[in-house]
Amino acid sequence: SVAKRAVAKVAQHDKVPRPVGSVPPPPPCPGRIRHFKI
Amino acid sequence: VPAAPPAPLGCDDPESEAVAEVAVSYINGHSHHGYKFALNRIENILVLPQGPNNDIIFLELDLLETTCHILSPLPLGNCTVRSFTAHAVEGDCDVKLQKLDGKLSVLASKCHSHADSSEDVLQLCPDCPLLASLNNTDVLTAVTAALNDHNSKTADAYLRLLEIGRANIQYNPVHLVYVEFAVAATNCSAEAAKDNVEACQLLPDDQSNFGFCTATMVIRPSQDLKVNCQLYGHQVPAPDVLFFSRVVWVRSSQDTS
Repeated sequence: SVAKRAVAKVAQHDKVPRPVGSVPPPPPCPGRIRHFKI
Repeated sequence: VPAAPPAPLGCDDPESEAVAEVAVSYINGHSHHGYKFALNRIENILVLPQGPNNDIIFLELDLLETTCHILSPLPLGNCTVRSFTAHAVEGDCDVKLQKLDGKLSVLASKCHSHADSSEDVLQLCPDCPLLASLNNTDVLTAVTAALNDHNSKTADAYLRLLEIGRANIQYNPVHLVYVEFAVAATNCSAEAAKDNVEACQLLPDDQSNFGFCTATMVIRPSQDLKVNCQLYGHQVPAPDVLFFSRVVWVRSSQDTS
């Protein structure tokens, strides 16, 4: 029988660190503001 | 394994900007009143493939009013976006387009325009004049006085009012009314109009000559009036611009479909 192993919650600092300098891609929308936002 | 669906279009992708340009051109080309609008932001874009080389595209656009009246022959790229402190007007538009064999066409559009809130403007600029209702008494008085003043001094055609575009009223340190309005030349000279103004009719569509006036009327501490009217010269009107030459319009926030 397959038993699901309880996996300890990954502590924040244990997360795989993002390579230094990499920036998450901007969300596709909404786009850039060309003049000003009212 | 079926090909992976194409990545969704980003709102700043060149293809999205090209679609937005077609949509904004359509909106300005089919508007009957007010001012030309410029693209401020692509809020969202959704592409629904219908078959080979056939997509339906839904676009949500955030536009800003420019200083060009809708009748102005100036290309949109030459039109200045109304500044925040001049009490900007925003247009929210939903547009449905079809891209068939690479050719874009607008199937439907619906827009709602509204002025920025007075609180926003005053927060940034406490003494900035605010937009006034177009049927405010001082506004109507200023437009009438300005048009009469122009017609009493010009050697050219007698001008009739087409629509009041916008009006600001300032109370401090001087009480003044600033108005913008669209006009059309009639078949009379201003001189002839003095004798029989009823005979002065708007020129027929194949000779129509529209123009635009701005005026500042100081109410206090002293009375003063400055008027500036510019005629655009005869242009071949788009079919639906003819709509203008029959009715004088007073405009508030506006829905157009």
